[in-house]
Amino acid sequence: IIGGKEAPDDTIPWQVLLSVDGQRGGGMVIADRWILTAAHVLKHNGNITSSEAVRAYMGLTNVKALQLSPLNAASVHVHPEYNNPNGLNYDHDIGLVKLQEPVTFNSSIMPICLPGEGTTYTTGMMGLVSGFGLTEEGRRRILTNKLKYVQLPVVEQEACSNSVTLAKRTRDYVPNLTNNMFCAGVPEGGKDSCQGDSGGPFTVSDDGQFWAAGIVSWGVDCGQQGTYGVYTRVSNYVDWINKTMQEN
Amino acid sequence: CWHLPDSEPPMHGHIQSPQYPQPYPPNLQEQWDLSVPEGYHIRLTFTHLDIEASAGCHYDALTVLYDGKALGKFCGHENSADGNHPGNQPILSPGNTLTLLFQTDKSNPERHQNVGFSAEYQAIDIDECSAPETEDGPLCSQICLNTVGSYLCSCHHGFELRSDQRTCVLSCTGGIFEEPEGHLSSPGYPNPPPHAVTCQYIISVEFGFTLSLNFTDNFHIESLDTAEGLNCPYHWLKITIPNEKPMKLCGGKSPGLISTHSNTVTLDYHTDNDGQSSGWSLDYSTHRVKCPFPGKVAKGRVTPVLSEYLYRDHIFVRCDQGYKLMTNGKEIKSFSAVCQSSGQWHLPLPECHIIDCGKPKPLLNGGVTFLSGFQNQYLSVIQYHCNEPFYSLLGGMTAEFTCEADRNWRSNNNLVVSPTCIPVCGKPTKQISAYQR
Repeated sequence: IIGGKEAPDDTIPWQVLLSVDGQRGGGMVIADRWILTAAHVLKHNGNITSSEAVRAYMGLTNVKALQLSPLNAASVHVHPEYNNPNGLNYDHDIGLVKLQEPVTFNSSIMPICLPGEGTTYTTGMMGLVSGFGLTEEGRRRILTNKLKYVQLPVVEQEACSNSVTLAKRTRDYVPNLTNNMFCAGVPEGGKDSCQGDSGGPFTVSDDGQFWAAGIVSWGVDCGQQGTYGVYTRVSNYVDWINKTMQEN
Repeated sequence: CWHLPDSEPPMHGHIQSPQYPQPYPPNLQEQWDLSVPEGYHIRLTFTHLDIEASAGCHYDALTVLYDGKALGKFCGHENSADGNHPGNQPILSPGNTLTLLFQTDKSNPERHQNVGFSAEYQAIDIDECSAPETEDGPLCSQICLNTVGSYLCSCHHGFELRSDQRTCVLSCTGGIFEEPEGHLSSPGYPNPPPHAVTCQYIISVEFGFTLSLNFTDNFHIESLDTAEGLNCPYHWLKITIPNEKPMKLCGGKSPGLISTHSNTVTLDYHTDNDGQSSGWSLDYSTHRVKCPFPGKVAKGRVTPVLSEYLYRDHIFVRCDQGYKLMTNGKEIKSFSAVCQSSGQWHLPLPECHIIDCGKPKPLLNGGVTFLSGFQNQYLSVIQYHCNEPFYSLLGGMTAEFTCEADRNWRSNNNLVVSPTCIPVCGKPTKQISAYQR
């Protein structure tokens, strides 16, 4: 998380730290056996990772403490249309991890709500992004062991598209923006999600109740001026989520 | 020709004069000997009779005879002024035979050609019992039973039919009465029996029934006081009921109704060679044995409610709602008992115990609290709750459940399914607060 703050205990109780084949990723609790994350966290080099390779940590804001209590995965489910062999297609970047044992919820572990069908994302709507991904300490990027969060507004889809187009002028390979994605961030930069936050939550609060609007997916750099973070639009996948959980 | 085997005479037949319906010839002397089986009369009915009419049937005549005696001599025709026409009245023979003799003279009148007669006969049962007494006395000395074609003699209780099948001799031992009700009396009652009677009557009905003896008022057994002070020394009626002291009766006063409380009673009637007793008569009846009132069952009902419970009566016990039938510490589905012949119920009454619904199912991520009642018993009320604020009841379902009569915990909506706690999402207990603006 760039430009964010450390999250106090119990303020983002749905946050999950995933360790997949040794790589750090984010996730969010959506049911007592289910974690919602990004597909690219679970799929490397075109292969879906095995459930044995997945460790889930939740309930604390410090990785050192989290390491004491990993939860094992029973199965891994990647959206069937996610196909990103070259790291340039993040469409349908959504996946689910089923835990071997159910979790009992308390003040430190609580599920995040899913959006209702047809929920609209309005430009400027503030969301809360969190994760154990890269952060900045002075000018250096470091990996933090403390859960951090930053509040970011939803960016107009056209403005986001323009920023991606602009990025493509200066870079050879930039993924495409689709309608299954939305952007969040500030044009002046300085606040963003970053590597290691992937799969983590972009939540929005309505009347004190948070719901999962997005999943940290990709972006061009982190916290740079004129770029935004790109998030998977969860409201487009509620059916798939429910269906996958019911069938498994 | 060959000899036909002997066979019973016919029960009916037809006879007619020679050449009938053509005029009969002169100088006839024709005889018919009719017979039917013994025990029957013969009834002879003329279908037509047309014989030359004359005073006293002097010339031509049909004579009907029984045992050589003429029952009638007939001639003429229906409308003739002379002669003796039998008309439509049948002729009944006193016995099972009848003879008809048809005689004609030399000449027949020229004006009217008489055709003779045609007749039918049939066997008619004789009521031998109503026949007048003969010199030898009555047909049966005591009871005569008419049967078709015959009769039977029978005797009153205490007498046996002699080998002559007509007269009766005193014999009154071994009479066993097994019908539920009946009548018996001393031999010859109300007339004095022959001397030195020793009769035994055993009334024995099914177990479960008790006998009542109802003596008629006309009761007379010689009663003489003896110097030794013996009671009923010479003539007596002894009533023996099992497990009770025998009762010796004599005198002129009827004992009236005696309830024996037993299904077996033996009556021994004794007279000696002296004195005279007219005897006794009684009607007996049976009553079903009584069982004690079954009593009451707490929290239950005994049905049917009767003023008395008798042998073979059934009772049923049902518990009030919320209670179960228990006997010997075990639950039973239903209960019925029958009043036995011994006057005891075949099973003791069960008890009604309050039912319980068992321990309420635990609620995952929640709990259960007893609101009222005792040990999960009928009408106990429990309340489920979820571990708030992290869980809440699914659908806001009523969390109060009552132990109902069907042994299920049921909600106010009559649901048996216990509630479910669903996680509360997106509501952290702590908020990220930032006051700086």
